[in-house]
Amino acid sequence: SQCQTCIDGYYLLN
Amino acid sequence: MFEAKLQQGVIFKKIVDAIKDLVKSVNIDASTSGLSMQAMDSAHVALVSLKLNENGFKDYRCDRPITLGLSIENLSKILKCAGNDDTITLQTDEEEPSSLKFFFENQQASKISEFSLNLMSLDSESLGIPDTDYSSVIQMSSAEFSRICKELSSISETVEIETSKESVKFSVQGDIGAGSITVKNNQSDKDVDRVDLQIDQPVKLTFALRYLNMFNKAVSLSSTVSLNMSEENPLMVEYKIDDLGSLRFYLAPKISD
Repeated sequence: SQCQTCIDGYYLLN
Repeated sequence: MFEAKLQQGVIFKKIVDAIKDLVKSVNIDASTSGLSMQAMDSAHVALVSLKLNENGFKDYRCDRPITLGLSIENLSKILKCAGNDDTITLQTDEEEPSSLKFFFENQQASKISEFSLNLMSLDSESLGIPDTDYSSVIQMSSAEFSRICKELSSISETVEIETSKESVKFSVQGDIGAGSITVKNNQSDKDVDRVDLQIDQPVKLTFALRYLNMFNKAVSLSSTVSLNMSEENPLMVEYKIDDLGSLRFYLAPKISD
């Protein structure tokens, strides 16, 4: 199965 | 003083309808260059980014940058009162506004509605999204992409998107079985059939269809959609809004654990 990654794992908080 | 008048108010209604299932409250940042908004869904799996350029408005004035914290649910209640042919004007005189005025005018200017929406103070959790050179870009009919996602979501919750030089393949695997839809480059002069693939590097990424189906609520904004992918990167789905700007959705991929 696949696990869902989070968007804030790819883009850094400003 | 901030005032923005949109000749085709229906565009604003469509934007709010397109994002209201994804995000609950947003900060709209108004500046001299126009309006921008960025928000994540509650699970931080998707992100929506809206940019509306000032020159796309009939009138636009923003003396100094302001942030307008809006509840999408309350905003859509007010927008329900705007006719599809109305112009919509957003306006506030205050520097730290506690409410935002909306004016809806019909074509004959014979009916003018005025509403004031109370604003919220939301902490701005904005993400820095670098301008990415995506290695696979697909331009296609938004209606067609929406249909593919809807059809495949009845078989599985996730779709694998695999690109190659001449085609893009959407594959699903579920309890009832499996399936795939392959779409090839097609320079047809019919919008609904045209497919442009720019594949510098092929990719194979997996995404949750639930989010793609939510993004596709934006189909009414543009007849074409672009899917932008690079390995191990979120998918960026872009709906360009004629002469005004763009609505972009970013979706984090699923990875096999």
